[in-house]
Amino acid sequence: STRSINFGAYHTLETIYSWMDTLVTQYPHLVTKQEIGKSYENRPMYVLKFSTGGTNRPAIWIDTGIHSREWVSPATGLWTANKIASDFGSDASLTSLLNTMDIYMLILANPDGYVYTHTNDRMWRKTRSLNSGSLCRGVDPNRNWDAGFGGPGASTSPCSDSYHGPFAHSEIEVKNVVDLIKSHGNFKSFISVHAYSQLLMYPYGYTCTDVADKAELDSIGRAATQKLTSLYGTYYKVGNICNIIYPASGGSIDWSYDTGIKYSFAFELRDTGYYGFLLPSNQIIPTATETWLALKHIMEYVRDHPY
Amino acid sequence: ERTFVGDQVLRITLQSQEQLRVLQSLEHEEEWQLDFWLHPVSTDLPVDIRVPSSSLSTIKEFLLTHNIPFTVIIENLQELIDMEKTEMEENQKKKQ
Repeated sequence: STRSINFGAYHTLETIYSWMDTLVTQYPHLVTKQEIGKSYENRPMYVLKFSTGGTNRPAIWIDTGIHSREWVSPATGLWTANKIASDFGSDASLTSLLNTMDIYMLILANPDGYVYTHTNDRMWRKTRSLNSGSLCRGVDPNRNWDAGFGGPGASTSPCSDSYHGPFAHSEIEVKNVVDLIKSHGNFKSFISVHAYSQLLMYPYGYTCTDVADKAELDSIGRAATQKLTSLYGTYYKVGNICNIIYPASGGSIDWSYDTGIKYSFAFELRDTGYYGFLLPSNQIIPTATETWLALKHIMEYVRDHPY
Repeated sequence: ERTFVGDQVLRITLQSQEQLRVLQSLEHEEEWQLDFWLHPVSTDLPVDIRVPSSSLSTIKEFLLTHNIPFTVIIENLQELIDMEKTEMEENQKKKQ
């Protein structure tokens, strides 16, 4: 039973993958687990698809854990997946959303890195691919997308934590997502969840030029974070990546936006100001609960504003 | 398994553009093996840096020399990692 997992704890990859099966078993008419490919070290990559039927419905993408040391991100993904499944049928808004749209969740976007943080280096951020001509391993999977690839805010050095990789989509973990999004062709929203520093961002990162939809994305972001803040008072900043953090090329939501997915956002989840990537597990459920309010706002907006 | 005994995480609240520039110059300093958890981007956002124990005295001296105030938000990173690991192991045992 899904009741046997403790959502207020961090888990290994095996436990998370096994839990996905129990979720599918518990909600067989809503949830399916799909393998979208393998990681560099040959681990399967699974998305949970929430769908009430129909073919090629408009869809929302949510990924968590692309940076492996940001543990609260997949932990929030786990709670969120369970929330979506358990609230379907009782939450009228979520039910109407799932009656018209599908939700895809990739809870472990960087499985090799995640395992590595559990076994070898808790502070590992990147993938685990070998870099030709270097002893340093891994690529920053959020600098590897075909969006201003190799531009500002990404490193050319394989030893850097922000190494962009040899070419766009060189990382199989990135390519698997790109292939799925492209072959599906009907994603309307792309949300990437990181940690920490309490930000809700929209494109671009590879340039400080405003996107055409800046006003709308900013307004959605502000309304979403207002709901998030209403729960525990957690303060979020909203803006485009370039201005709110720094120029960062090759990011996932820049790619998704340039692919035509207008409602592209990236979260940086909460930090108490004392723990950084070591956010204590008793913060997982509060983080997930407040994040859900913002996520739900964005998803409802996407549902109500077809394009 | 890599350990982080004695590594500290410093939080720096920047007060001027000059301090921002100084911190940004540190990002290219490879010798001290600094791990920027939050990068120096503006005076509005804090900067968090994981400093290996071997570079602690040097970096603290550097900050003091440049009148850049900081606080230690994690005294010993390995202690937190050990606590996290213990908790996970206990959860696993309970589950079994």
